[in-house]
Amino acid sequence: MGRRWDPALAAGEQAGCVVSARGAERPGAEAEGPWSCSGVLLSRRAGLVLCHGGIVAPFLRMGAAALQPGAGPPFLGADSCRDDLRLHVQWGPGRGPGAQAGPRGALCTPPC
Amino acid sequence: SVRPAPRGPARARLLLLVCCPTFRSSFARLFGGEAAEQWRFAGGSTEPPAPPQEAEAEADEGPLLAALGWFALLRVEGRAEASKGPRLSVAAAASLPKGAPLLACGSPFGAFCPDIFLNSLSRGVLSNAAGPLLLTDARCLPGTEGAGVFSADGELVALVAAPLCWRAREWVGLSLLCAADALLRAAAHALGRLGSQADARLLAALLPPDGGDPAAAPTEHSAAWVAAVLVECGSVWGSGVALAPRLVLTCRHVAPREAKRVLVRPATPKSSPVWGKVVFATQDTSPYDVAVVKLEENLKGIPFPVLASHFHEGEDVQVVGFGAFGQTCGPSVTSGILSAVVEVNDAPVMLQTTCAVHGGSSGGPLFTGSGELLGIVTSNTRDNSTGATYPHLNFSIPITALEPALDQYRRTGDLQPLQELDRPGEQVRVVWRLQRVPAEPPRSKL
Repeated sequence: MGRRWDPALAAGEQAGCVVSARGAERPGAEAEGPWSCSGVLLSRRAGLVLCHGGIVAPFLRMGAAALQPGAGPPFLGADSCRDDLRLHVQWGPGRGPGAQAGPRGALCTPPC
Repeated sequence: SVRPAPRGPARARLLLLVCCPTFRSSFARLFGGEAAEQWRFAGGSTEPPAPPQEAEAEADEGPLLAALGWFALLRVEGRAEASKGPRLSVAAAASLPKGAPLLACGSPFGAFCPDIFLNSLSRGVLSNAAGPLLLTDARCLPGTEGAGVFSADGELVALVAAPLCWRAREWVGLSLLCAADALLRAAAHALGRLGSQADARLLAALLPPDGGDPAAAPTEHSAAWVAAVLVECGSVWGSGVALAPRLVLTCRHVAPREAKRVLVRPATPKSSPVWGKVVFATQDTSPYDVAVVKLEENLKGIPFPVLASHFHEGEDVQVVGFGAFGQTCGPSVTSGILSAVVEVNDAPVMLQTTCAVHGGSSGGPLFTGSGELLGIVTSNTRDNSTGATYPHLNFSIPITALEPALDQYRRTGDLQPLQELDRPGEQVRVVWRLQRVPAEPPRSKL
């Protein structure tokens, strides 16, 4: 892309992040998740991140019903989720040979 | 460099979950009601994406879909750092015109292999908008829910709400977005209600000024796509393009010759619908799927397009059509390139583009970046053996194939030149049947 996109590229690189959610491991039970999505670092100084709400939906105390229209105000506080919710945010340049290896998953790169 | 140092995962805590009420109401208006069963949204999971047919069937099951329109505000614990790059600024989404270029920056497949996929870029345009509900044709994948979508000048415009959409089992090729300004406003309000005044002020400081700059209002009245019209013919509807105050070009399968009256609705809400009649439609046997509608009154306030005389493969183009939503929120603009110009005897007879084209876009205009009319869209592609539809391979009739006859009709009212469109050469028929033109006629071995 040409220089026209430089501001957008810089903003995306600066603000882009990935967020994952999982349940804390409990004795005798498998941890839930992880669920993950992309996000936006709104403020690096304050550490504020906005991401899709779906990754915490499995941890809602009232279940997904709490998200239905008309179920209440258009926001829910942190106490709407279970205490075992664990959230992690990753950002910064991760691509390339110097990057940390991630866990292997089901995706692969079949030759075309 | 603005590139920050590499980071491993940092712990974060949830501050709140928030949805934008106006987004929800726009969503209900566009996708609810009778249309609800036709629309499916897919995305989010840590699993790889299923093929479209399977993904459609499973579309309602993902946790991200249950929370469509909800976003989570988090605070990273113990890892906050001073900003070393430009401060994030948020655009007033309402100031962006349809067709404005956008850049989505997200991580396909979420946390799977961020070292490979983090901050992948995808470019497109603002395809449509209904309040804070925006649509883009930037190609987004599962896992990019929550990704930032930026204007060309680097302002945050929106966050991805659902990366993939299907309508009536057809992949639409658009991603659903929630405008960042409306979302942050709702989050700041919620934080205030929850007693987090400092964070509320911080979010509010990112927002553009209330009311916006009047000079920044969309200049849609002068955009080329304003010449696109919705054509209603009984229970059938499609798209068209206004070529003159009383002349609309569309497809035969939108406005067949037996139709007595059609209603033409301009793209701008300020212009009134006008009745018209089909004065010409090609026969079903003609490969040129064209109809001409003469209106009973003048269309007002519409800039009629300049017709292109040349086609350049690879050039940026835009398709305008009412495919996704009919008249519910005006035409959608999708972007791509002119991927092929098929010629017979040195004359263009078919155009192909990479723009996303959906059912209902037939008859809609295909424009160059500078607003010249290249042709009208007639179809996209379906593989009958699998049922898969490919919105990014579509076919248009070059305006140069129609212009002489249309010009004659406009000047004299003579339909004879238009009727020649019923008698194209066999090679043109072969092209539109998607059959390969043999280099040489087969020779008999007898």
